[in-house]
Amino acid sequence: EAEAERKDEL
Amino acid sequence: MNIFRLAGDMTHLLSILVLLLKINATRSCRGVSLKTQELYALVFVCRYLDLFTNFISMYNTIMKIIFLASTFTIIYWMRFHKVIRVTYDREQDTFRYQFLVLPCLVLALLLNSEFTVMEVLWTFSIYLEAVAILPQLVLLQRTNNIDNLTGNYVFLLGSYRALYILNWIYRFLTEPNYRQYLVWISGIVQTIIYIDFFYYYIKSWKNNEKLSLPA
Repeated sequence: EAEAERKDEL
Repeated sequence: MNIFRLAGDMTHLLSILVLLLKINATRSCRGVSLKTQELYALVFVCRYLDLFTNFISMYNTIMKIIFLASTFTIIYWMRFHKVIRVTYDREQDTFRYQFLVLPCLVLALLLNSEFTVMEVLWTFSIYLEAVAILPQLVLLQRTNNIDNLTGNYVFLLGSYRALYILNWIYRFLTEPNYRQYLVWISGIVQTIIYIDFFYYYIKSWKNNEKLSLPA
């Protein structure tokens, strides 16, 4: 969850 | 997603569209650095490996694919298109890849949040993106007659970075656990690299003159 949030930017 | 982030992404997308349009419409890639485009391709490949492992959103997936496809299209045109490749300023686009790639790789091996292949490559892409515009800026400085569209391309890319900083400030203020020091520092460095270009771009725009960068 945190991982997806951390890398949601392009 | 906040408004700064969306505006940043759209500006990024627009910058690439401007470049595609310029090359396709004029059949010329004069003033465009193939080195910068290839560095961006490397950035996108390393960063977007998570396309295969981590689904974030449809928006995210589509944008990643667009960035990859458009960058590889530009590279293909510049290297292989029979009309366009002749217009490439090979002799002027002399920045050495290794000066950027190697330091970023070493930095990514030393400074990362987890020592795994995926994470090191992701971090490498963050560092490399910060400096990937340098060959393009050097080439622009050497180009006497900068194409309006090429100038606009670099201006849009710089604006996208500035909007990302606003996005981080917004997220920092609204999301309690949002901290990304490596990304922030790289992003600030990346934006600083554009400041000199911005100065001359705005000056030429105000005076209604053609853009030229002093050597």
